[in-house]
Amino acid sequence: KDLVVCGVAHDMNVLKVNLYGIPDQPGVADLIFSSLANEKINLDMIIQSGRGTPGEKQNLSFTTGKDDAWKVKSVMNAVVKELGAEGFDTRDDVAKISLVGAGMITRPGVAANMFHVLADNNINIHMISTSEIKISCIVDADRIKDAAIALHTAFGLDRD
Amino acid sequence: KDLVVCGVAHDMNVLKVNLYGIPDQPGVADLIFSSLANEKINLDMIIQSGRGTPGEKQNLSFTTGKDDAWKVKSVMNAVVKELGAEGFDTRDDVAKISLVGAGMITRPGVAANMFHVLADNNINIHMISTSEIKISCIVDADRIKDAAIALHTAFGLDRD
Ligand SMILES: C[C@@H](O)[C@H](N)C(=O)O
Ligand SMILES: C[C@@H](O)[C@H](N)C(=O)O
Repeated sequence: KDLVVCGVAHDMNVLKVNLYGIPDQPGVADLIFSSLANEKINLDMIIQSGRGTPGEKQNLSFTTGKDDAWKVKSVMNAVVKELGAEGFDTRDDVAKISLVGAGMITRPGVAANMFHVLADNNINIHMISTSEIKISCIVDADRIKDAAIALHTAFGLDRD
Repeated sequence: KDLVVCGVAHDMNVLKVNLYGIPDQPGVADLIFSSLANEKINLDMIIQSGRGTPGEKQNLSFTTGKDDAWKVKSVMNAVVKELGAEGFDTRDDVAKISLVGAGMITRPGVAANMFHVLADNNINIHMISTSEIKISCIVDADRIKDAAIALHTAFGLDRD
């Protein structure tokens, strides 16, 4: 597959929510996201990695816009009680930086290159999510400009 | 945005790798994925959620094809040593089920519906990753058929 890295996108309107110590059994993700859907909260990314040893506690993260922060926190308080989860935290001083292009993730070097550019600029990665056309990282909001400029240069996107 | 759920896809060729207790500082993701790229290992999903409290240890997961299992394990052994990470585990008895359609993730109810269908069928979700056009879950391989049939029915995709 030919690789076409066609651009760098960023999104400043990011609220990162981490839910941790949740039971790892069927019905948990359903309860969390139905509760959010009932409040008509628009989601951007949903990410669950975790060690997945059955029976262990899991962590799960998602991102929404900042405007919903108050609603999201009240939903999370209810969900943590209902699930007997350890807790949740939110951060709104973060932003999303994405490398966009066809056939992104299957080429082993592309993701590594992106992470290398961020490392070279001493930018810590808080979350990672990939799709066929995009690799997205959540980083500190005050570093998003550095990240965008560095990625443009590294992937030769500065050319007119 | 009009929602068009156009299909259910599944992938049986999945090796799930979880790396845990890794340092949460710039350069770590670079080292992990450069090491994999050097071995020309094709990736499918990369997922890092985690609590992201600076300085804490992080977990990070990715999926590849099953053929690379031996190579992946030897790369992970080296990476764990180099990072002083707690360890890694792999599972190959899993598979990926995806709901595919335009405008998926922004509609709050779609993800919740998908998780609800899996919960109703007592299917545990090990990993979650979303993009604009797809919501993907890693589940036990022996439940993939049940998941695909249930999702087809629930989202009205059975119609000819
Ligand atoms: C943690 C959560 O994803 C759980 N495993 C579920 O299936 O709902
Ligand atoms: C854990 C890993 O993503 C680390 N935060 C990094 O930036 O490389």
